[in-house]
Amino acid sequence: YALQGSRWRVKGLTYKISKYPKRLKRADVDAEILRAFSVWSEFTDLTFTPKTSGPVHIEIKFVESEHGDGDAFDGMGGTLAHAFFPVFGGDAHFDDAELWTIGSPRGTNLFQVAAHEFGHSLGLSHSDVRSALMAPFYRGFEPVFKLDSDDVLAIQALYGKRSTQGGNGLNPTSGGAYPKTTQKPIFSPPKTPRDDQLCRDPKIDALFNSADGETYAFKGNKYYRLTENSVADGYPKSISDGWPGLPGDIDAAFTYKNGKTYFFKGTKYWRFNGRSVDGDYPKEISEGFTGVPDHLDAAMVWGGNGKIYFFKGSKFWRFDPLKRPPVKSSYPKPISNWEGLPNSLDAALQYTNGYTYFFKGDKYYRFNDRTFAVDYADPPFPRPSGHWWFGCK
Amino acid sequence: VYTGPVSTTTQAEIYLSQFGYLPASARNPSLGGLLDASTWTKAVQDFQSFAGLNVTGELDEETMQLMSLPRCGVRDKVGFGSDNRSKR
Repeated sequence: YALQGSRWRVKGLTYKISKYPKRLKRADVDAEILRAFSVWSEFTDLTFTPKTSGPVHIEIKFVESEHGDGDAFDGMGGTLAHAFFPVFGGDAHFDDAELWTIGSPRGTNLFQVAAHEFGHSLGLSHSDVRSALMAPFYRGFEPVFKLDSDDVLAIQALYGKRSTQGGNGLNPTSGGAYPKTTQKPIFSPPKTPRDDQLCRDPKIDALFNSADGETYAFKGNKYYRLTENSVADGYPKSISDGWPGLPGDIDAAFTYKNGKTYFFKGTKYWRFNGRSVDGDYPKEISEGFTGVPDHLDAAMVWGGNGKIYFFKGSKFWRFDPLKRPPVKSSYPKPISNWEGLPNSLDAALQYTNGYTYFFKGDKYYRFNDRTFAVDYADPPFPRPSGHWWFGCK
Repeated sequence: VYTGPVSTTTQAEIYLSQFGYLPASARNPSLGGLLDASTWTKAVQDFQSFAGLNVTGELDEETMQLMSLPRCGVRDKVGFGSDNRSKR
């Protein structure tokens, strides 16, 4: 993340919408703007109070083309909105030539753009993290909005952590729900704690995110789809039913940025496009992943550089499909380079919150890519994966 | 007031607006904006194409490295010269 260089001296901020968009109802806009501010107040002691008149900290208006600040809007597309940093007043302007929408994949989602702009109003610049709200471009409607850990760290760097913290600590985005929200807070406790085979033995073979955003855990001949805090209803299912042609007892799996999912077992690997095998598989690992050993422990794609990391025993290999050779001669390297991680891992996954999680036995470790070490937390890592990931009693 | 490092993204935004790939407002230090994804990607792609790089639309290491090199910044009446000036 990046900070612009200024912030508000007070935590109780006021705002008003001095000009509403032409195509939306005022009450709906009020609710979405409040919800967008709540994205930031959830993780800090900041409060945002709407006013209808008088001076305020943040003035919001929907305007078109030249609107008095010297930075004219450019019609539909292009620049969607802009906001001034605190030292320049904090006001937020939205281009009313856009088709502002609420809860719809059509047009431009008001809530997401407003939450981004208010980040600027509070002192945040654009982040290098693509998944962050403060990335410089609008990625389209996200029905389930989650604030990236990068954004949380950014806002807390300016305003500190919320003094009355909710959530369970697995994810910095846990905590209170947004008001009038259509999204749900992630990692809230499951309604009905589970008690099944996975809970009795939470050691897993592999864990990966699919191209459509689901997270799956593989164990033996079964697989589980994970929800925010547990296992989805109706699971486990048979791997042979879910991924026809794939055997059980998988060693490792990951989904690459081409959307294909790769599974590894023994000396072989399979490539799947969704749930269908993507050609003539299995193939030898030595054929498709030159320089990577057989009989892997774990694999993952690290979002920081898009490279693939393979783990086996006390060593890891970094694989870059775009380079020749794809594994540099300086590999393998010791897993001890990843501060706090044990050898002989079972599974690895970069989760949607930006943290990287490693699983071994019945426990997991949360690795912080920013400090490049296993996180210090209370309770400390490793933590029991049954309780924190699989919704077990 | 905290003065921290400027993100790679912000450096790229300033550069791309300076040379005509993004709106001039992207280098206004008093505000931050949000672009639609296609505008951003096209700006990066246009620069990569102009510079003879692989056209990926991603701010990869090679692209950022090229942006950090000294280059001609011919000024015209409206500011810096643009890579995108059209011929009459």
